[in-house]
Amino acid sequence: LPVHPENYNNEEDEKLVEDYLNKFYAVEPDPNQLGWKINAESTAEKLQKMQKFFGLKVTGKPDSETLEMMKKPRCGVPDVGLYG
Amino acid sequence: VTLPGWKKTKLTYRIVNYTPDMSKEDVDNAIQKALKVWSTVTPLIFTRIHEGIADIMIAFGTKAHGHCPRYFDGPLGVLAHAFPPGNGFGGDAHFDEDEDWTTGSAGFNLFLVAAHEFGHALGLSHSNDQRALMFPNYAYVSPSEFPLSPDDISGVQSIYGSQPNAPDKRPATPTSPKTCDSQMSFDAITTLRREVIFLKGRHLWRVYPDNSQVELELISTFWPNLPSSIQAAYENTKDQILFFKGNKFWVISGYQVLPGYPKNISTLGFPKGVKKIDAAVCNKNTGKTDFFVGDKYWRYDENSQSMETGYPRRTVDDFPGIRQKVDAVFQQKGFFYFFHGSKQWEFDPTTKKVIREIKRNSWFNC
Repeated sequence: LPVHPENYNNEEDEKLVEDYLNKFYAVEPDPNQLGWKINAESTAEKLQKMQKFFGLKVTGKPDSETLEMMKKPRCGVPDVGLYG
Repeated sequence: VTLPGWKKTKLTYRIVNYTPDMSKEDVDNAIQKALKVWSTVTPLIFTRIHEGIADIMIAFGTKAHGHCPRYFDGPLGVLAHAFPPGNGFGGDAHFDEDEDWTTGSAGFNLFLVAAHEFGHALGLSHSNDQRALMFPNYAYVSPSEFPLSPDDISGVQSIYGSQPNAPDKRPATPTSPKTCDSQMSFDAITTLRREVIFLKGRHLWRVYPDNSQVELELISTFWPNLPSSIQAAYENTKDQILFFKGNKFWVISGYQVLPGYPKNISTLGFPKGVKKIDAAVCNKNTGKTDFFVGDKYWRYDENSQSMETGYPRRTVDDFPGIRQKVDAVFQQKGFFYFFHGSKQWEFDPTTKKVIREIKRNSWFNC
């Protein structure tokens, strides 16, 4: 589901979400992949994955509970994929 | 999720540099203790080296640091990161020097964060079990408590097996307090309808006095957002429980923490000088709650939601016989039960008399 900008309160939140998902929920490229990956995950799909991981309501939208969770101090290792 | 682990059980580690936040000795101890968390439940042995390349290189850095492919982000946010077993960066753990590293609950406890990162250095990914050490978000747990959850232990033992000389070969489980341990003391006690809840560290006991049933649970099983080592708790007149730790308190209704909590205890009417609450009990007959702090107590009117004037008063003046700091207190069938150290007193608030002194663990059929 595409995430529409009106779901962000402000630019800061938007950047927080993008940074967070890129840092911890970006699926690392498959080393054996020969060409471009045509169906990169959308922000909403990564958001849903993050919400599922933390036991939040899986909405695919950056609701206040999700933003709150993203602001908590944490480890820098990704939550998905092979964190190597 | 686990990755291939080290192909050996004897691993080396090296502390490359230090944070100015802590003494070198404290850093050394925190790192050593963090590694011991894992060696306690596996055959792994960690040996420190001071020169050259160790399997686990431990360093503090800020933003972009050295050749590390990842960067830090200043205070808060990302606290540390580590790499899975392997050569080069494999097994290394980096800590963000822009954080406030400590040995206690203030700032970020280096022992707890290091123990988490060493889980990655041994091959563990993040766990979505909030009670697990390998849960990605930082959560302070008293260092005196064993930080590994069953989830952490089964993960690491699926890679390395269990500790060869563990006495009963069962996977080591976190030490949970023994109910009838004569040394057992309680952080806080509250009622919840017809049951009594005793809190200690990360655990709670649910006691049903009517049929003497006792259940041991993790606090986080019911209330994941609550911290461990709660200092005071009471059930008010609205079927809610209030939990206190430091200068914060939470209001719980059923399984939910009410929105807007934790709040500062000053919102209840305590003066700024009060930093924490020792114990609290709501007298169901009067609708008044007594908060015990040191040798004094405050009285709060649950109906008007305000602190009564003329307080604090000395506890012993209104509760004759209760001379010492109150660790915990609750009301059952009209009587108050005060706990201090190894003692418990049954007190009648109507006649204002101690009726008898009882063993602290009398509620547990020991």
